[in-house]
Amino acid sequence: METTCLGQEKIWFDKWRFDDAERQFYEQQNG
Amino acid sequence: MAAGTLYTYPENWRAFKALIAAQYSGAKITVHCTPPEFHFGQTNKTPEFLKKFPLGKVPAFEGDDGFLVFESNAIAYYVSNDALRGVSKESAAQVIQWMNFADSEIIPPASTWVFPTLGIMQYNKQATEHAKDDVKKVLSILNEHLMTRTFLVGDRISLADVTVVCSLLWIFKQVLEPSFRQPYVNVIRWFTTCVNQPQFKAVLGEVKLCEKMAQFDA
Amino acid sequence: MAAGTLYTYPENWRAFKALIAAQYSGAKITVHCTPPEFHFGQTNKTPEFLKKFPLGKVPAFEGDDGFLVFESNAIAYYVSNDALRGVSKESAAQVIQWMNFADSEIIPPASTWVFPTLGIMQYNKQATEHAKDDVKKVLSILNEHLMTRTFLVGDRISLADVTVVCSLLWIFKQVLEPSFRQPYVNVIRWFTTCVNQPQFKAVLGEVKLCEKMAQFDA
Repeated sequence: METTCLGQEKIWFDKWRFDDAERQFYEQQNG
Repeated sequence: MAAGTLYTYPENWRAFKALIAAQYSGAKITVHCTPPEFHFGQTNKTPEFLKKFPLGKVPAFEGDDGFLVFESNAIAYYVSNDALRGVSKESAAQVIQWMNFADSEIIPPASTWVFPTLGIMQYNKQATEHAKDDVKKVLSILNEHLMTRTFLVGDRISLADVTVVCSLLWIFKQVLEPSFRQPYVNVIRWFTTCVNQPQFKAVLGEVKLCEKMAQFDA
Repeated sequence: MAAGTLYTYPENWRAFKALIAAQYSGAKITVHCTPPEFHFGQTNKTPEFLKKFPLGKVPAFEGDDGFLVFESNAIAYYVSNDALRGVSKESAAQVIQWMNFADSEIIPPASTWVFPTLGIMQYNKQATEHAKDDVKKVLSILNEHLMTRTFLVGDRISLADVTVVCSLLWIFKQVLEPSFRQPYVNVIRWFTTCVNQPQFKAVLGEVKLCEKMAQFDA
């Protein structure tokens, strides 16, 4: 029961991809 | 003193935050987590529930006085006492810092690693390996911070400890086997100290640390 | 009254939260965002910086008194005054509710939609369409909540408005063209009221709402 419910949680699994992309973008912007 | 009803599904680590906080503050919480009071996936989709909690998510809290709040950290904050929230503006800010740290730095990699072992998500080798590295990073930051500290903020239990412990529960129970967790002695000391507090135990019961790293459940 | 240095890169919406809060509280913040004081990608990787801020992320705040805090919401909370934080435990909990709502419900779909239009990330049609639906859901929840309210919590500006406005900046400037945002009149009214407050304008300048939805930058 509990893991089925847990499976419905909305988690940002890809957050690290966005963090990395944003960091690289602003690192480039800031030369 | 807050008093009200917490809507959730059973064994929801997000709901544990408020329940542990209430153990410290004395807030009276009635948990509705099984039928007939609450049926996850049905009750939270009814118009009555959505009118109160438009996101339709749990945990959600309804005070006896009608006060409504959603988002697990906000509920935990509401049912806490000032000691848990941080009495100075410095400690209050640090409590928020660690609450946000748990949500943004721990939950994504911990879920990526654990969910496939519970059979609730496809296993993806690259994502799991990346998640393991992120978990190692998080554990070393916590380990460094706890080198000279018993608790995360100040020298007593706060909502920072409650929220970070709850966000680590799944990985400590499911995948952090002794060899993996061995380098983070301060985190182990802090985590076991917290979960052995009577207020944590009253909600979590016995927390058994993982013996063998669970593999994905094909 | 807090006073100290905020490390960030220029035009960082996460840093705006603390800067707007400081406009209300009178906290004295010195921004280090360009060389020689701070070079994003270099300074935040030095041992000195990592010793203070082990995550190596910005924004990060160092008080004149040596107090250190990271995580943008915690910094904004620290430099706020009690009015912004919420004076009653109900309003303080609701401020945390909306801060967490911004991070967990707005940022993921807003980043998914906007990043490809800025050339930050690859465009993915399915993910973008899904994100648009999530943004619509968020905007309707806010629109419903703001039907009978001027601000998100109580009847004055709080950290809830500051953090949610800052989390919506990118989509309002980049993709929420008039036809898309037209159904959410209360949100538009609230958003423009906030950004036209002198304290917001002092930090954000003129916020021009999107005329034409930006497409991904191939």
